[in-house]
Amino acid sequence: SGVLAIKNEFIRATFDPDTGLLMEIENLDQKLLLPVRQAFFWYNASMGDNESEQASGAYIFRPSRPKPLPVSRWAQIRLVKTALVQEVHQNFSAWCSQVVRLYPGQRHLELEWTVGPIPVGDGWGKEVISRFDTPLETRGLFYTDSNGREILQRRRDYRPTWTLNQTEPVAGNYYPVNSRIYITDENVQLTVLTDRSQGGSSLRDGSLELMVHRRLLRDDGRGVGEPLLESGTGVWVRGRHLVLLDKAQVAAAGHRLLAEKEILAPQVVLATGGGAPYRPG
Amino acid sequence: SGDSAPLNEAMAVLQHHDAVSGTSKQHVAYDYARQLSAGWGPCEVLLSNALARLIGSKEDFSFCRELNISICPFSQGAARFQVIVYNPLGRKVDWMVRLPVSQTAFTVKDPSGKTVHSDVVLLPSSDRQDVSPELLFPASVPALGFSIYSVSPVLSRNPRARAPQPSSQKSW
Repeated sequence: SGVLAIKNEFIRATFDPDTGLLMEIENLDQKLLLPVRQAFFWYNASMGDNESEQASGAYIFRPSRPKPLPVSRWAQIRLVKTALVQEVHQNFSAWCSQVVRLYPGQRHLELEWTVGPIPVGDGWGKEVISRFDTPLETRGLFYTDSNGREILQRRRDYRPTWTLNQTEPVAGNYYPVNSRIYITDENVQLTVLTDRSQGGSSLRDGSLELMVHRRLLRDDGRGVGEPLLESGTGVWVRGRHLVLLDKAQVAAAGHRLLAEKEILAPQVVLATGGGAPYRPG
Repeated sequence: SGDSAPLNEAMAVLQHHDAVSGTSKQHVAYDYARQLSAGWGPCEVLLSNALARLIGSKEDFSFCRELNISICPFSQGAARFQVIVYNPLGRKVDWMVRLPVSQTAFTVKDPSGKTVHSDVVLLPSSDRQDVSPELLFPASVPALGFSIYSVSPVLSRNPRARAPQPSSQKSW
């Protein structure tokens, strides 16, 4: 009961006590408050339809319906609070969980997700996404970095160099996200840094999504010759999304420094100590 | 002797779009994993040699490849140990070290021998039914350098209550 929150000097994240889902992020330093609802969904992979025989596969992302299904409408949560870390553990299902984490002095919210093995016993291939929904008025625009190079502006149902006839409302708006994706209303910016290349999009104004895992039952006929389907029970994946809420004018300084820290993260090596003195040669 | 060439070559092979995007056949994916794994072994030796040279002490260094899933047999088995944190960034970094452990209280000392605040957090595990203790302490690492923190178990539940003791650990 009551409001559930984790907080440090810079960030406060609030969770809905009824659903256990992230509800609000506040940047205490810049006095920004943004309702952010984050949850996991899955697209039902197409097996081909009357429009096209194209199935979703290793090369091709083609959901059968534009609207994804929620993994769960609520999460079972546990709260861990110590002087050195505050965490909300969210369990969405037997194959989807997440830890939302804050360390002291940290200016971003860390979401460590664990997804898999994706169940396919129901005969449906699944493509799992993490989606952030906000009230930001983004006017069909979002931003991704492509191939590790410059951040490019993406516009929904649009290509800058030709007139697009959009036939795939979801997949046709997906773009590579190599390290970050963000949405902004030109005052406030919500940035998500990834720890690996993923596909991402903004299919509605104020919304941002990243594909975290997929398991498919059909070959897409593009050359690989087998479905994207691990043998046995399947594999599970753990990764992290780092979420920044900033004023748009200063957001770049924040996400660039954080991305550097992420890609060149400290390396930990352990030893018993007390080894023999070592001199070169 | 260590060698980074096999990992270099594996990384070069893995530039292929099949490896980046996961569009390879399963047996090819297995081979990509095999090449990476085979490359990492001699690279660990190379890193150990470099660290020994920097630290001035020949150690049996342990690399925890499964820290992301809170598995590290070394920290979970050793009573006391050293944590070498290397920072490849060109600026000082403050970073929270997290290690799975089997005991409930530790004294952690920074490179100058001062006790730093540490916590052992009992975390609910999503993958197993039990709880897994993790040691947390903040590390400060200089630009393009390393810091060595020493970890030893205490009987007291409050590590901060322990008086600092001198140490010869270095931070470069």
